[in-house]
This record gives sequence, structure tokens and C-alpha cells, in this order.
Amino acid sequence: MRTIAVILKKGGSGKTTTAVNIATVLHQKGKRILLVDLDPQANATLCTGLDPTSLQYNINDLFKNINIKPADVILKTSFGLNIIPSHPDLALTEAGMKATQVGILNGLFEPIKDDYDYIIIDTPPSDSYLTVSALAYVKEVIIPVQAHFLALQGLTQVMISIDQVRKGLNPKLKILGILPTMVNQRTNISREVLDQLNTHYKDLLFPETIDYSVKHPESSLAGVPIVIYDPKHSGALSYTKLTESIL
Amino acid sequence: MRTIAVILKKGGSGKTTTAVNIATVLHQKGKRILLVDLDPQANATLCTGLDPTSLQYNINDLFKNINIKPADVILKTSFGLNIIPSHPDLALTEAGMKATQVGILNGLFEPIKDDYDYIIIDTPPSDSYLTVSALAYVKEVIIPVQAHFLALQGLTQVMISIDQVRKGLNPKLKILGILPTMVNQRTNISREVLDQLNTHYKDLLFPETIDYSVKHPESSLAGVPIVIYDPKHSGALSYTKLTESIL
Ligand SMILES: Nc1ncnc2c1ncn2[C@@H]1O[C@H](COP(=O)(O)OP(=O)(O)OP(=O)(O)O)[C@@H](O)[C@H]1O
Ligand SMILES: Nc1ncnc2c1ncn2[C@@H]1O[C@H](COP(=O)(O)OP(=O)(O)OP(=O)(O)O)[C@@H](O)[C@H]1O
Ligand SMILES: [Mg+2]
Ligand SMILES: [Mg+2]
Repeated sequence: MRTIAVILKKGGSGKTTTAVNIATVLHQKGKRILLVDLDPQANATLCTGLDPTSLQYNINDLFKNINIKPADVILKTSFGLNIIPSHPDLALTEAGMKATQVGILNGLFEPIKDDYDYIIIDTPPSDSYLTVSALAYVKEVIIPVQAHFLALQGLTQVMISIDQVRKGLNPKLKILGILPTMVNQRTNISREVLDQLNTHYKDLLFPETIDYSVKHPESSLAGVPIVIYDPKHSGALSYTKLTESIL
Repeated sequence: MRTIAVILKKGGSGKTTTAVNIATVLHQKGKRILLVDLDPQANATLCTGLDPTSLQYNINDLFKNINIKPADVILKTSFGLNIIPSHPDLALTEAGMKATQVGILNGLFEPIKDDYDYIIIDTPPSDSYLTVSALAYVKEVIIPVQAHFLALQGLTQVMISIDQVRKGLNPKLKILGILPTMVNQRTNISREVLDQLNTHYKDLLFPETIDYSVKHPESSLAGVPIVIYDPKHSGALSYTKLTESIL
């Protein structure tokens, strides 16, 4: 089973959009997929059409209640994707977590490790114990970087965090790739950021980039990933090609 | 002295851009301003042209070292704005904070409360004790909401947090206003979000909105707020009018 977290502390860089679309494309290709929403904002839950506040169970129950197993919490979206939904209450768990709990996902997902080909984890814009627990658990990470200066600076920070995790918690953690998002090839800022990424992270850059398009926020309002909302759209095609390159 | 925090847990909603521009416009109008960067990403520090990793002191020193006073940490930007810079190490302080420290900013800023007309605080995209300490300290908050569905959902969450703070830590906390950002009037999604804001939060909406423009990330790369980078730009004019409406 492959386990992939989508991370970057910089807010609004396309983590949720990337996690939801990659998970959906893998699902469309017949792989057994579980999308895990590890963000108290519950954006991956919202982007797949579910209402976080109306579900019986969510990931927070898995964290808090020893009797709750993954099978109790896993839901199917309207387009057949398996998801462990999130809830704002996860923020309370996050605030109360201790460093000793950082390995918690190993135990939680042990019962289902033979049921899936991929687990894709969406993480919050923070370096709290939630994100660290994802970094301690997964074998691979994808880093979406908005084509803006501040997200580029955020990349420097996450590389430091990944190095620290590799030195202790998870020596085999691999960077699957860096994905430029919200790119607008006609602007200087995008070209500048892509230049910097090419100079400093050439070997880690995915061949695909995701252009800026209003179809992405539209699809989140519709509660389906863009690869379902508008499959022929350039953003949907880019996420499809990206996913094919990681298979 | 007026104290204003710019908050929203949703990442990439324009918190830093709003905090930096409002602080700069107030400064240009002759007010005595202190901008406080309370985010370990140190984006407000970067957006005002400073390199967080090369400064002698930062807000983390203020938190950690009882002998360090605000005067030791306050810097002037190239355009004359006083700022308390941040540093990635603030994340370590954030992770170690206890609920008992939530009132910490009162004591930290006591020595300078007569030196300034406004303190503007940029907060991280999280509901950690850092953001809570800002909510416990300030008298007013500004909430920038990106004209996207997910940010709108985030607004529901922050209103709950504000209510909770008002019931205990800071009963007088006032919402100065909700600021729609990255608006593109030609798109359905922007109109939909503005409709929702008008329906549910009519009395809290600022008259101004900030349109989507690549000049904003360009100005962050240049290390100056858009009101200095391109003063006649519509984004700069909107931030100027907004600031005039809160004077
Ligand atoms: N390529 C794109 N072009 C335009 N908008 C996009 C694109 N990708 C994502 N978006 C939109 O931008 C906003 C931010 O994206 P998203 O929520 O996926 O980022 P995130 O990194 O998960 O944010 P957070 O840090 O809050 O978790 C969302 O409203 C999303 O719909
Ligand atoms: N009106 C706008 N139009 C286009 N881009 C903008 C606008 N306002 C801000 N930006 C850019 O969008 C990105 C996100 O904005 P900003 O960093 O201010 O948000 P934030 O809420 O502070 O993010 P975080 O949650 O990470 O703290 C930045 O690169 C910024 O330059
Ligand atoms: Mg997200
Ligand atoms: Mg910010």
C-alpha cells in the first residue's frame, strides 16, 4: 500500500484540491483508494460533497475513542470514493496532542492496510502534531506550491521539517514531487517562481503544473473534484496526467 | 490605542496582505503604528522587505526571554513602518504553549501601550494558542474572506471561535468588519460568495472589496505593500479607502 500526504504550511496553496483530485483519478483508474481528511477545516470532506457537521462519525472519533475502528468512520462519496471525513472538533484533539502521540496513525490504520492500494492524506496549513503525525506515517509526500513568492518561502520551511522527520521519526520518507499550482504563464510572478523552482528543486519538480482557473473553486462549491466537475478542463487534464505519472 | 487582529483559519485568504496594507496606510496618514507578525511563517516580515532569518531579535525572543522588551525587538521597515518581526522558531513556542499563557500579549505589550495609536496583528492560519492569544488581547478583528466557497465555510468557524472568546477571555471583542478578497466580479463564484455574505453578514461587511490582481503577489516579492509598490493600482486604492473607513 502506498501512503501519500499532501503538505505545505503556507495556506491556500492547493493542498486540498490536489489531494482530492489525485485520490479521485486513482479511484477512476480502478485503484482501491482511501482519502483521509486530517484538517479540522474539513475541506477535503466539503470538496467531496459531504457536510462535516452532519456525519455520524469522523476522524476525530477515531482519535478519541478506542472502540471506533476505521470501518465505522469510512464513508463513500457520491462518486464512489472512500473517505475518512473530518470535523472542526479535530482542532480540540490537535490542541491536546502530545509528542508521544505522533505515531498514532500507524495504529489507527493498521486494521485497513490490506484493504487499500493508496491512502492519500490532506493536511492542515500548520506544523502541529496532526501534520507531524502524517509525516511520521506516510512513505511519500506531495508539496503543492502556489506560484507566488510567499508559498515559495514556505517550501524552504517544509523542506527543513521533512529533513528533521527523516532524521528520526521516518527515515524512509520520500518527496514524490513538488507541484506548482495556480500558475499563470502570462505573469512575471509565475515565471519567476517557476524559474526559482527549476533552479533549486529541479529533480523534485513534477512535469505537470496546475494553471490558475476559477473552475477549481467552482468545483469545490459543487462538492465534486474538477476531474468530475469538468473532466475536459485543462486543470482536470493536468491532475489526470500528474496522477498517471505517479502510478 | 486601538488593537486590531486580522484572522481567518482558512489559508491564503489575504490576512497578511490585509494586515500589512492597513498598517502602512495608517502609517502614511501620520498615525503611530506597530505591525505585529504573530505567524511562524513570518509572511508579514517578508512582505515588508525583511529577512526573518537574518534579524537579531524577533517576536519569539519576546515570548521566550523575560529580559527582552518590545523596544529591543521593534524594527523599522524601509518605508518607516514599525514592526515586530517573526521567525520560524515561533512554531516551537506555539507547540509548547499552554492554555494558561493565552493572556500573554497583555503583559508583553504593556510597556509600549502609550507609544502607539494602533497595533495591527497578523495571525497564522490556525486556531492554535497564538491566534487565541491575539483574540484575547485585541479589541477589534478584521476577517478577510477569499471569494471562494471554502473561505466562506471558514468564516462560519471563525464566528464560532469569536463567540467563544467573547463569552470568557475577551467580552468586548468587536468585529470591525468582513473584507471580501480576491474578488473577480466577472465570475459566478465571486458573485455567489458576495451574495452569501450579503445575506448572512450584511451588517459586518466592509463597503470595500479587494479584487483579484497579480500585483499583490508581485508586491510581496518586492518586499513592499501594494499601497507603496503601486499606489494608483485599484487594489492599493481599495486598501486605502478601507483604512479610511476604519479610522
Ligand atoms: N489551480 C487553481 N486555480 C484557482 N483556484 C484554485 C486552484 N487550486 C485551488 N484553488 C482554490 O483556491 C483555494 C485554495 O485552495 P485549497 O483550499 O485547495 O488550498 P489548501 O492549501 O488546501 O488551503 P489550506 O491551507 O487552507 O488547507 C480554494 O478555494 C480552491 O478552490
Ligand atoms: N487580492 C489579491 N489578489 C491576488 N492575490 C492576492 C490578493 N491578496 C493576496 N494575494 C496573494 O495571495 C497569497 C495569499 O495571500 P496572503 O498570504 O496575504 O493570505 P494569508 O491569509 O495571510 O495566508 P496564510 O493563511 O498562509 O497566512 C499571497 O501570495 C498574496 O500575495
Ligand atoms: Mg486545505
Ligand atoms: Mg498570512
